[in-house]
Formats: sequence, C-alpha cells, structure tokens
Amino acid sequence: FADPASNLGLEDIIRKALMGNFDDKSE
Amino acid sequence: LPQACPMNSHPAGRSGRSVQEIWEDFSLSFTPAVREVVEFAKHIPGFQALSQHDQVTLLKAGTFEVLMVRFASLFNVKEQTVTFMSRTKYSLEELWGMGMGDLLSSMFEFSEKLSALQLSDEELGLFTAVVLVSADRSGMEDAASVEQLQETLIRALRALVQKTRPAESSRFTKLLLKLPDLRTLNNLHSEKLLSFRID
Repeated sequence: FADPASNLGLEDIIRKALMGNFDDKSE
Repeated sequence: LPQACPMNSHPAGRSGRSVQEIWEDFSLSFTPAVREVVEFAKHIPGFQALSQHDQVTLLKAGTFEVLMVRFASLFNVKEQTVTFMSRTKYSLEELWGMGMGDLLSSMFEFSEKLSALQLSDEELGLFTAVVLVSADRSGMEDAASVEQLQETLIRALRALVQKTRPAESSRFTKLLLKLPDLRTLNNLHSEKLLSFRID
C-alpha cells in the first residue's frame, strides 16, 4: 500500500509551511 | 471513478473535467487549508519543541482529522446537505451518486455528534489541538514526548470543559470519544484517497 498522504503532496506542503515558505506556488 | 470532496469547488462527477483540472481545483483549497493547520500546530504550546521529523509525522497523520473538525459545519445534518468550498450546496442523495458513500454518512454522523456538544470557540480550539497530538504515532522518533504533550492538553481541555458547563459531567467523556471516531474517519478517507491516484 502506498502512503495515502503522498497522493496529495501533503508532506511537501507541511514541510514548506513549517519552514515558513508560504510564497512557493508550485503545489 | 467519480469523486466528491467538500474541498473541491464542484464535485468531480458533475463537471466532466480532466483529472488534472480536478486536482488543480482541489489544490487551490487544499494547500491553504493545510498551511492553516500547520500554523495552528505551531501555536500549540510544546509542539515546536518536538523534532521536525515528529512535527511532520504528526501533521501528516492528523491533518485530515483537524480539517474534519474545522469543516464539520459544512455538513448540515438537518438539511442533509454539504456545502462545498464554492459555497454551493449539494444534497446527500446527489453526493451518494458521486461516490462518497459510507465516508459521507460517517462524516455527517460525526458532525452531528460534535455539534450536539455545543463547544465554545475556546473549547473547540483546545479540542482541535488534542486531535492533532492524538494522531497516529507510527514512525515517531520520540513518541513519549508526544504522549506527554497529549496528556497536558487533555488535562487543560478537561479543566476548560468542566469550567464551562460544570453540571454536564459527561460532556468531556463524550468529547474524548470523538477521537476514535476521527481515527475511523481518517482510515475511511485514506481508503478513498488510495483509489484516486494523481500521476
């Protein structure tokens, strides 16, 4: 089974938000 | 498979759009909502003392549950409707036809039970913090610290709930029982998500 969260790019959004990178529109 | 999620502007089953278009539409609501959850987490006392790995792990496991609590008001049990992010309302019957099925029914049930507790804004905020730190701890580096944080927040929530309505002694227990309900919803949601691949 794949990680369902990775389907949404969730980890990437979380990591960027934790680091305060709110300007990246790449998602 | 047609999929419907309140975080879309419109249910995917109705529009005939491509998967890419559906994903872009969803992402417009989803990304800011996740960022809000992260900002919320940063303000939970003790959260930022956890390692970055554990912060990410907790957020990955708990974001859906936090969003479910935050968006519970989108589910109108009396009218049997769900309001999507576009502010368009869809009936339960329409959404059943779009593949939401059991997950939709469980979300309605959860929303109804949560709403019945009539939480104040302060109680809801603290409960949401408890929800996040109670998420699945698989893969944590320091689960003991998360457990300690959870215990501290639950103690604070108990004190707040008892202070708000001292006569209703079962209210805190009812609130805590929402945690396993959210875990079940999270699992149902994950199953749905696995059937919707974005390549």
